[in-house]
Amino acid sequence: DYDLSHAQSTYFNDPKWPSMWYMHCSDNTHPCQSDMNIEGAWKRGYTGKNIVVTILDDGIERTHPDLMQNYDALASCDVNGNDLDPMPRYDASNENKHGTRCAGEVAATANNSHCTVGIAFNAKIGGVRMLDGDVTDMVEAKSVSYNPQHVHIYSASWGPDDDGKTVDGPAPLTRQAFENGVRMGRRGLGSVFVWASGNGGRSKDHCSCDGYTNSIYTISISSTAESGKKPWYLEECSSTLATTYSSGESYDKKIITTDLRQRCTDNHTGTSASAPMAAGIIALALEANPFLTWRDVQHVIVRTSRAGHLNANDWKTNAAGFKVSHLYGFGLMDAEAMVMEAEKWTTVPQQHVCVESTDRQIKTIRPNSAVRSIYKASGCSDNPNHHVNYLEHVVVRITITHPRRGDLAIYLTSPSGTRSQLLANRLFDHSMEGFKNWEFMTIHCWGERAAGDWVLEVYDTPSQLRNFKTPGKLKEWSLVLYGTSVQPYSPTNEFPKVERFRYSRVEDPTDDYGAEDYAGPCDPECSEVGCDGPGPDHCSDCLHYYYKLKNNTRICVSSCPPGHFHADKKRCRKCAPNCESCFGSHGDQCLSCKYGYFLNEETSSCVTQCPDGSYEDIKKNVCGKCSENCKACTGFHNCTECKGGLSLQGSRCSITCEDGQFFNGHDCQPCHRFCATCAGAGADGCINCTEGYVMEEGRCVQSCSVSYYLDHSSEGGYKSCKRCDNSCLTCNGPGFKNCSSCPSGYLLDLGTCQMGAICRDATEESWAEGGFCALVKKNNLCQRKVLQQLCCKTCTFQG
Amino acid sequence: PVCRTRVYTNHWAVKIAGGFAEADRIASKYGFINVGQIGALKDYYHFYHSRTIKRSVLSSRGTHSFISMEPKVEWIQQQVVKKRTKR
Repeated sequence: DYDLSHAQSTYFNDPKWPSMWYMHCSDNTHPCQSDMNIEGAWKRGYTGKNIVVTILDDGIERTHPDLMQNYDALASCDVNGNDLDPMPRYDASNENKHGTRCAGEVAATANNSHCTVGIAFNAKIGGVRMLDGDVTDMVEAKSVSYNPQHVHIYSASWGPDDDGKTVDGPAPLTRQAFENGVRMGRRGLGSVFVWASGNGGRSKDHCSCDGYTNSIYTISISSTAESGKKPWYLEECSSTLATTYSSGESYDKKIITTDLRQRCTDNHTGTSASAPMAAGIIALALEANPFLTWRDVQHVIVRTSRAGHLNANDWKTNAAGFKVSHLYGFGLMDAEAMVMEAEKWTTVPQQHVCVESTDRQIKTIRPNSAVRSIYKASGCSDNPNHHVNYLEHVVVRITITHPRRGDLAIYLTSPSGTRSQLLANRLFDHSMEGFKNWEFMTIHCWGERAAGDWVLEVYDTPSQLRNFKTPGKLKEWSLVLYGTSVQPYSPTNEFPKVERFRYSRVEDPTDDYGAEDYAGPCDPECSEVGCDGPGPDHCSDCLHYYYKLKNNTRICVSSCPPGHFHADKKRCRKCAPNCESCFGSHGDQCLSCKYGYFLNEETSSCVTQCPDGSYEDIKKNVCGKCSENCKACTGFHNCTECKGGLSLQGSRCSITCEDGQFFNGHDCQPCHRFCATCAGAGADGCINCTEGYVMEEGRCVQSCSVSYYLDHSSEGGYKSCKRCDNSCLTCNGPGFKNCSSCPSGYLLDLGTCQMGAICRDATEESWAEGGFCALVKKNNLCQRKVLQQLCCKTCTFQG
Repeated sequence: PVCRTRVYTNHWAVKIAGGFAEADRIASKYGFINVGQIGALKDYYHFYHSRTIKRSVLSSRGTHSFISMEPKVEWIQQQVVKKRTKR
């Protein structure tokens, strides 16, 4: 813990600290560029404490003096070596330095006189060693789902080749791992995945061809040089969410961090350096509010990142008022703004997904022209569970055939007129595979309305000689809209997004407002007593209410923020940690609960598990009561366990009837004569069959049909017919080794059905077939011992 | 166009309902070693076969392939090497 609240500027004894230009202004020779305000977040008391970040890479050197103090074994493992130690493999070229470099950016220990300082220098840091070996779908899935209840943030600075010709993304297991992570990680708040957007700038690569950065579940981070210029390696695309500093030209400063063999480097570069920097900043925001969901984190980034001095010619303001670019997303991340936003953040409403299937008419894409397809979207307004009114991510799922994929460029224009480039021409992409159900993603319409005309444009610009006889075809496309049905920002969060003006140290060395000097207007929330600065934290007295931050700053507000209650005089006090609103500070004085907790209305407490007789109502965040007679349930009408003397009939509790009877809603009635026990009237209602009958596919029959065998092992001694293994025609028991006859073309061999031609003819060139067998038979070849082993077995069976 | 060859490994991802013991039983029946659950993915297991080729351009065939016919095996995928680059 470092008490930075009163420090004029931060000082650490780590030798590289003065040179860490992306965290503070090192000299007074020129004004600071718009910075990431890391120190601002520190000064508010946030240093990443209790937040766990893990680096998915080639391992981390856990014994490094700058990492060992914050090293977290529970956030670490070795997927390549199948053990728990993420130490990198050492070789002469120090090939495996990458993970250690990324880790130091996030959580190198401060003030230990060794070398460098991490952005979240009190966060816990782990590493998953997974890049130093064969990477498979399973290796990736294991890595992104490693200990998701312990790890909060996963940082990845790798991906498919950025060679300008690859189109690749997560395979099924990894996709599932991402989905599970955001759904169940961090006890339901969702794992946060941070990804480097790619280094393929020189190869004119486009990060939308990388399914990892393009995913809605990852926060894709781009880079800018100190000057705000576009680095040579930067890839543009519409899925980039935000930007942090990294290297630029050879004369630009690079990133300082920990290095292999307990050393340090001032030479870390590329988007690899940017993703961990973002992970560190997100760790600060999560410390400020650990209840931010994975989507809250993205919302906070969208609202606080700034175009600042970042140089791009495509900056535009979307209809929701957010400035956005294909190079930098919503701009440079701002740590101080993020922690301030996080502190007062109210969880955004539930995510809705609306899939708008456009027409499937195949359209030909002519060279040097464009195909335009317009779709009028309703945002699924007729379906309350899918209705999207306010947009977050927008995905275009598209299938295109084309003789040269690199000649394609794709644009999407939202109903509000925001145009995103989903794909740019790629010089080196000669693939003839086109795109098959590839998902392009854009965040450029964030906050806009979903309903209205969406325009997809596909351009074909032939870059070199190719086969013009086969034109490309837009086979189908669909629009997947993610967002909310209601306005995502609560009134306390609502403020216009403005470019924050930063004083340079040259202009204002204290970086503070002097009380005596200030003569400007006060914040509207200040009372007539006055203020010593323009903000709500500069009031001498508050008009309505105030609450205190961790660093003792007093903020005036018009009403108490979420998680606070009006205590006495004008003071807002904090509710218990699990309460969203309350009437007192104790855990049994809650009025509503934070995400992941449910209000037990009898005790006014927020619990993770509702008591017997109630269920977790996820929509309302309350413990709902089960229906009468029900002991446990998953919904009012979905009983899973009944009170004594009653039995579960479907999802309701009814009186227990004797064997051979069923409850019809009023009284017990006899079952059908074939049934021993039943759940309803008629032969279809049988659960078990009476003597002389056996159960087959839900019906009682006298004997098993073909392809079924009699199973004696059923519960209660009742017999049933079970389906034979797919390989058998008839069988005597389960599995493929109990066949008694085989389908046409297969041979029975010791209970197993095998392909008819199990041996080859004498030349071993082809399978034994009818003609060949006739020849064998005609010449009595099977009587010759020497030939019996070759073909006779097959031929005998085939007659 | 460059012809990219797939490289198959002797590792499999398998989805089996019924818990770890059931996965173990099926693994040993077909000569696999059950390395354990895949990360936090419930019912997904990492199977390893020491007697098949470590790296091959052809997917593996043999008696172990019959594992896919097991009723409790819901999904199986032989793992393919993916090219990944540090950034």
